[in-house]
Parts: sequence; structure tokens; C-alpha cells
Amino acid sequence: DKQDSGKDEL
Amino acid sequence: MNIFRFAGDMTHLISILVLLLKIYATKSCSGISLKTQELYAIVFVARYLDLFTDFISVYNTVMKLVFIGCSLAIVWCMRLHRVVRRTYNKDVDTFRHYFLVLGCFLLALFVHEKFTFQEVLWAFSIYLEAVAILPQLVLLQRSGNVDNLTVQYVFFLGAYRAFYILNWIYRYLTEPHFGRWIASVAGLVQTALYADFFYYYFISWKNNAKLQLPA
Repeated sequence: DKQDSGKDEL
Repeated sequence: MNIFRFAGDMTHLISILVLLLKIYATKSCSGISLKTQELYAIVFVARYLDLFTDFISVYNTVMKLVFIGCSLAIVWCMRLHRVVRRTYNKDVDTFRHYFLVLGCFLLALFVHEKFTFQEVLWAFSIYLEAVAILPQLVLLQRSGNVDNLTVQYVFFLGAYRAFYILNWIYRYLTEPHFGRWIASVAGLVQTALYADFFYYYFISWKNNAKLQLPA
């Protein structure tokens, strides 16, 4: 998901 | 969010604020590459399309809006502001940045996590960000004599990259499923581009002298 793939970063 | 990620975001924010301050206070954008600024504007717009589809946190949303807004404002100033645009070093800012855009887009078409519109644009933005500093570094090198705020701008941008790499190492060690291979490889490339600049930055800092890049 977003967190595992680092897409929670800027 | 770990401390490295936060420090990275803050140095990124500071770099943009330093640039805005320089333009606002001196009414000049000399030493700043419009090509690099345009590339960053493209990077932010392409990557933050997820503003419309995903919500992560208020912090993320606000920062994304700030980054998009600031980068567009900088490009606007350099191109259209009556006074500022006259200070733009057009003749030395000759990097063919459209080739970078094209190359990164082609790479994103082939190397991505999923073949969807948003994922391809996300990969494109990651690749483009990795090389977006090149026109700025070339401009610094060509103009030789660089003002202090421009140097600080590049320094904080480089610091942001360094903190993000620490952040990825930390996350990789502490989160069981964390894998961000596309971004990590691109991030390493991007940070390596700053190595030369940092070398001369620290030399000038150690000697308490103005930064001089070799011709």
C-alpha cells in the first residue's frame, strides 16, 4: 500500500 | 514519521523559502536556473496528482500544496515579473532540459510499479527530480561567482536529499515491508550529483571563504 511503497512521503 | 524524514522535509522547505527570500529581497534571480525551477514545478505537479485521489495526512496535503504553489510562483516570477525577469541569466542557462523530461518519461514508461496513469507519472516525477538540479549546477559552474543565498539554496536542497536517504535506511530497518526501490535508486543518483558541490562547499566553509567552483 501507500506506506509500504513510500508514497506517504513527499 | 521519523526524524530523518522530517528533517529532510524541513530542509527542502527551507531551500525553497531561501530561494523565494532571495528573489523577493533582492528582486533578482541571478544565478538561479529557470530550467531547474521549471523541472521542479513539473515534478511536483506530476507527483502530487494523488492529492485528488488519496489522503495521507494534513501535514502531507499542506506540504504538497506549498511545494506546488511555491514552485509555480518561482517560475512565474522568473518568467513574468517585470523587474525579476530582467535579472535572469538567460545566456548561461542553456541546458537542454526538454531532453531530461523526454528521457525520464520514456524511462517511466518502461520502469514503474504498475502500468497506470498515476503510477507512471509518479515514476516519471521521481526520475525527473533526480536530475532536475543539473541545469542549476551547470549554471553555478559557468557563472563561477555565485551569491551566498544561491549557494545556501543548493546546500539545503542537497541536505534534503541526504536526510531522505537516512530516512529510507531507517524505514528499511524498522518497517517489515518497506521497499522503495525505484525511489531509492533515483535518490542515490540524485544525491551523488551533489557530491561535487558539497566538496567545494565544505572547503569554502573550512577556509571561511566564498564558494568558488572550478571552471
